[in-house]
Amino acid sequence: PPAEGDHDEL
Amino acid sequence: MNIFWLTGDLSHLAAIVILLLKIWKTRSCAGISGKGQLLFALVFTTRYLDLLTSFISLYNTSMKLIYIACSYATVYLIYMKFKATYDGNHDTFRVEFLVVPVGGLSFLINHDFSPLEILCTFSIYLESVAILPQLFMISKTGEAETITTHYLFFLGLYRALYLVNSIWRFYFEGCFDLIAVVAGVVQTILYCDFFYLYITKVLKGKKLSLPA
Repeated sequence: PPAEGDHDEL
Repeated sequence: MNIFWLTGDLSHLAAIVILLLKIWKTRSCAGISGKGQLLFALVFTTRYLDLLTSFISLYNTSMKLIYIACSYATVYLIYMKFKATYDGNHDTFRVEFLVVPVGGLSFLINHDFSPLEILCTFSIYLESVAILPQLFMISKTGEAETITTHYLFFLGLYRALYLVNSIWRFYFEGCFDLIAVVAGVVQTILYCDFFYLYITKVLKGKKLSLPA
């Protein structure tokens, strides 16, 4: 899962 | 990335491009809420500040840049190039009633009390209600051009697809962003009435007009 604060979505 | 995420992004892109092309081809922004477009430009600006601090992928960076560029181009066309066609008399939604509470909420409920994260949260909350000036304008004039309804359809569809993406990521990646999901549900609900009119009228070849 992506790290918190990692905004991979648009 | 999954199919709902990708089609959500493409639907969002389609909406933005449809609106830009509509204004450009007809040389007119009649029926389009300039205030709404200013809000979307603000949404993209505050959300994509992480372009300066983190790199996720070439896809992510280029889409963010395209969204920002298109939203500013749209604002430019409405308020500068085709200003004479802008229907300001019907674009009377009080945006401060959205921006101020949403700003307060983003300070209170966020993932991390840091400037970038607060601005990003602000953008998520603001995006969920940013369509209201446009819907308000349609309710005032009682009608919308068919191409404008296509724009609204893709804009609404995008967030609905993102909700499915959130469910997908919860099951298959174990990640869940409550703020994005709640805002996404609010955003999608605001489109429901429009979706109904779009399916029952526009897709059957009729113009979207509201009863007087």
